[in-house]
Amino acid sequence: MVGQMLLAEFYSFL
Amino acid sequence: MFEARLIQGGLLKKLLESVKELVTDANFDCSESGIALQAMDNSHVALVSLLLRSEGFDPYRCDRGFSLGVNLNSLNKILKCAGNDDIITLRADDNSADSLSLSFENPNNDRIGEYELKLMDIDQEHLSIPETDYDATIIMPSAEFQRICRDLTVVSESVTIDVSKDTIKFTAEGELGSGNIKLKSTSSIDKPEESVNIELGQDVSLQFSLKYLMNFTKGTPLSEQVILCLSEKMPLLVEYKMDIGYIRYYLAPKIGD
Repeated sequence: MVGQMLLAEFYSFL
Repeated sequence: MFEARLIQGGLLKKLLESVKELVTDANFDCSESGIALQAMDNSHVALVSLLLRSEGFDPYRCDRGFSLGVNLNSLNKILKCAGNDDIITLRADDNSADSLSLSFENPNNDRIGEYELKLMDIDQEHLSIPETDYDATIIMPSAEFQRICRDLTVVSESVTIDVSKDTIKFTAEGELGSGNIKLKSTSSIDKPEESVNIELGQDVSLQFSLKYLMNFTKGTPLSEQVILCLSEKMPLLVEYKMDIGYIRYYLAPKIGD
């Protein structure tokens, strides 16, 4: 299975 | 007081075309250094970040920080009223301004259109994106990247991008079959904008949604070249550089269990 990652899994919210 | 006069008004029209599919509402953050925008798409998978440096405007005036909340579809509709060669001036009176003034002067300066766009309060989440040393950086013709995304969309919703020493390979596999396109690094001294340049620290293989990449290629008219930056298990950066700034798109990868 291939899942779509979210940006927040890599970058933090300011 | 915020005032920014852009001689190449057509650039602003192209910029709006390149973000409006991805983002509906966004804040234009205006400061002494220029105009910046950062916004994620609704699904929080992709992000657009653009910068227009103050030196690109003549004149540019911004006494203090302004955040102008704009519905990009509405702004795009108004900008369609400007001619491609028009000079575009943006104005807002103070920080509580509830509208953005736009004026469009034709090159002969004998036709001036004036419009007001209502502003809105937008509570937007910002991401902190650190400067990154990517494993692979590819500079290639932007039209070629657009064609590859368009062609592979026929086959699948996703594309795998593999970068090795002197080759970048785009692969799609779907129900009807499969397809791949390999580009070798080339250098053309006469036409550097047509060459494919690969800078590689280590091999990379990543999978991305073609729907988002297709949206990113709306930036193609802004630059003859596109820069792709990839690192294993990290978001892809797609950048179009302009004389007065840049537009950057980030896309989170698809990752297997």
